[in-house]
Amino acid sequence: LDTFIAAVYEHAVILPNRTETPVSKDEALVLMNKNIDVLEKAVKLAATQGAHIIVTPEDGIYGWVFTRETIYPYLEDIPDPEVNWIPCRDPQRFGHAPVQERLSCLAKDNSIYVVANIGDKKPCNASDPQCPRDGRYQYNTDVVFDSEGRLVARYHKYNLFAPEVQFDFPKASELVTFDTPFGKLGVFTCFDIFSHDPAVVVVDELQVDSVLLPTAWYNTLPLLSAVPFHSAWAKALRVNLLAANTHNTTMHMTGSGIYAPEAVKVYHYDMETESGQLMLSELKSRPRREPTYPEAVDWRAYASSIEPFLSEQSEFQGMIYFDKFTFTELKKNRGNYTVCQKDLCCHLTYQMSEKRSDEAFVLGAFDGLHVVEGQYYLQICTLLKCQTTDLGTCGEPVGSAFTTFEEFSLSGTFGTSYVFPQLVLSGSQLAPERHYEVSRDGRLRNRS
Amino acid sequence: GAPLPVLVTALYGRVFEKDPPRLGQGPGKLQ
Repeated sequence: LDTFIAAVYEHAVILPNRTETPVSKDEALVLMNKNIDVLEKAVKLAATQGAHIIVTPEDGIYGWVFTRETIYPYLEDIPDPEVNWIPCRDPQRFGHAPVQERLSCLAKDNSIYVVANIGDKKPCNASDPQCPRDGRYQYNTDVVFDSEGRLVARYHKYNLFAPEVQFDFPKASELVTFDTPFGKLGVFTCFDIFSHDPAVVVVDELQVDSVLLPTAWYNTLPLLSAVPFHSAWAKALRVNLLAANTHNTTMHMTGSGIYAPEAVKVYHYDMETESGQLMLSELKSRPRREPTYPEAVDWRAYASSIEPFLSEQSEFQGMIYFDKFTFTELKKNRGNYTVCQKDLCCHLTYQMSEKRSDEAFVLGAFDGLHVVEGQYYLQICTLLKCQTTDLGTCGEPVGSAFTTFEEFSLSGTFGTSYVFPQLVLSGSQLAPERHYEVSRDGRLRNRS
Repeated sequence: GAPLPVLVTALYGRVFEKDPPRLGQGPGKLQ
């Protein structure tokens, strides 16, 4: 197939009541079946609209409120796909596996690939020095069933998040890919997308065409919200990305989408309702073979080719999501600024339609190790609106802006080739690609 | 060329070589 129809479902997960002691297996199955009832409607609808694959969210079957003990009744033994197993046809082959059976039948009965996130349990004993005291490993697991209901992929999440105390780390990062009539697919989960192993390896070394990303992502404005980050990642890694998020407005969980290397195909962001949302889009099965395949960007080429813009203005420090940025304020309606931090220098040329006295914007630079809720090394150049004209609010979440930019060009002397370009407009809307571009020499700029 | 109401624009770089061995902070049993 040269193209395929992809589907993603943002699911408002039906959460179990918080309990101190584990519920029975039957009670656990009742809760999971309630969620799968909802997912079934989405699968059927997607299939009737011609979708070849549907991705559903991380924790979509049972939620995330668990201890190590209370999640146990929800877990099943998920075998390695090498066993060539169709649970819908042979449900008891690997013990009691009602969830895998039902997901497999959903895929088989609707002739569609189904991607879901469930829990895997693997017994271990004292001969394994790392075996937990209760004699089993528990893994946050993505499963993929093909259109015949066969289990074709199993992925154990590598980069667990701090609250995920119910799961164990796998011993090593797993690189899970599989072939389909619509290209080579890779799969990993949520925060893994931030990593080199598995995320970059799956794309650069294993050369997948599309990545499946079940996620339970809570939005952190201004720079780490699901849709802007995932769409930027797909642009930077130049692959298709199918990102299915959970939907829970109280936890700021929303933001799913289908992203192609050259453009965002469809996305959903909804902080108003408590409803799930299905979205579909056609994608190229093998983007690297397409004329529209973006060329590689040399992110530091332009920035390192120009002298820093000199300014008498004082700089100041401000926090964005626990990282201490160096900021400089855009005082006039047009100008050139450079701000540096350690090895990173960020350059900005801009022109506003008018300089409003009731809105403040800054150029910021960060070069360092982020150490909260994860540890990862960042180099960031950003132009952002401060929450108010008090510069102490720069970096706080902002939802709207009246100032418009007639021109902007942002670049940085990056020491990495993995740079994710984001542009978010007022109303937390992604900017359509017709309004901006990334030049081969590393400038994120408006299209004039 | 329409003027854009920009909230935030960013070049978000990841320097993998400077990452610790594991990104998340989870249970950490295997560390």
